[in-house]
Amino acid sequence: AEDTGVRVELAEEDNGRKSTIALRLWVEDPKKLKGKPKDNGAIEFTFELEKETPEDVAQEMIESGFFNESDVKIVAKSIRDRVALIQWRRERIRP
Amino acid sequence: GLHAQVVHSAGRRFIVSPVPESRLREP
Repeated sequence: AEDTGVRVELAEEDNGRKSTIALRLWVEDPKKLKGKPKDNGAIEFTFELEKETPEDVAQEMIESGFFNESDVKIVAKSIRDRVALIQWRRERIRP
Repeated sequence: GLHAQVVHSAGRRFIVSPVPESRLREP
């Protein structure tokens, strides 16, 4: 995945069957963000693979004050890259 | 550590925890 400066990883083991996964997102390179992130804590959240989109979560993070509106695309892309990787792995394990 | 929690109006819970020390120093 391209380095957006925002890191997203699984917050717990993915057994490949759950439709809701726990993810953790944090800023690794604040210089890549347009706005100034609130603090450099890691943000844990759950993501429903079938129902939700990365853009939903990114927008909620903006509205919760974690990021500047100008960074919604970077945040959404970082989440989308990680979710795509998880789904790709799942298809390889259980085609 | 103290885990701050923010619950968005749509109901999603965001839990803020310190970034894992090992990840910060990655090149």
